[in-house]
Amino acid sequence: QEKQTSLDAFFN
Amino acid sequence: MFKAVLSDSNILKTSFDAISSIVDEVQMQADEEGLRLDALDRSHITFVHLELKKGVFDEYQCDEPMKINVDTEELMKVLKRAKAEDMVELTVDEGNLILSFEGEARRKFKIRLIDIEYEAPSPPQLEYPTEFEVPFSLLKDSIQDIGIVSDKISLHVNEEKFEASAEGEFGDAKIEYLHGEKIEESARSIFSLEKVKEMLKADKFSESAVLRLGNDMPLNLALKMASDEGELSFLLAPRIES
Repeated sequence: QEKQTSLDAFFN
Repeated sequence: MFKAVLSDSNILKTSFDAISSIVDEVQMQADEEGLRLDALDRSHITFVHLELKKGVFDEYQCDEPMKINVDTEELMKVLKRAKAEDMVELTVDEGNLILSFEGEARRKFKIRLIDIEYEAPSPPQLEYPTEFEVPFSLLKDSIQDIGIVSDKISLHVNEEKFEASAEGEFGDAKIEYLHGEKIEESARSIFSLEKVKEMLKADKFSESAVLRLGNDMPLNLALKMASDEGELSFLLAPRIES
């Protein structure tokens, strides 16, 4: 089962 | 003084069809180069970037940089009233964005400008292992196909093919497309079908889409106008196995 990530983790 | 005239009303209509389904409000930034917008949805899942350079417009004038903050739903309601053959003119006064549609008659709408406290976010710079082009209509068809079996979509690219697929409780679906591009690595990420659908509402912006995919990385989807003067692009956060 996957969960939705947010872009915050990729912003830095 | 800000004035922009556009003979192709579809550009704004199709862009804001997607933008308004992603974010409730936006800050457009106008300067002498053109109009741009960067916005992030409330849950920080989708980032959208629109750039319409001066050359996109039939007439463009902006003496000093300005911010035009609007409610996207209100703007979309007005843009929907533009006919394909109408000339669209954008101007601003003290507290409004003014849209005039010039066709058989001249129809004028004012949309109240709103306060936006935050600064428009800047897009993250990400390095991708793959970049390839696919027809926009193929993406649009793929989400319809996948929607039959699932609410998630797995996007996969390798040296030869681009694949959209999903495994559902009651069945599976897979779309394969030979991309014909030089790709040396393979990449796969999974996304919410609903979120991809929102981005693909912009179906009149460009005939093809440039995709960048990585492994468990955001999807970067860029639509570019043939003239290279306009771009609508999106970043969508992936679903990751927990």
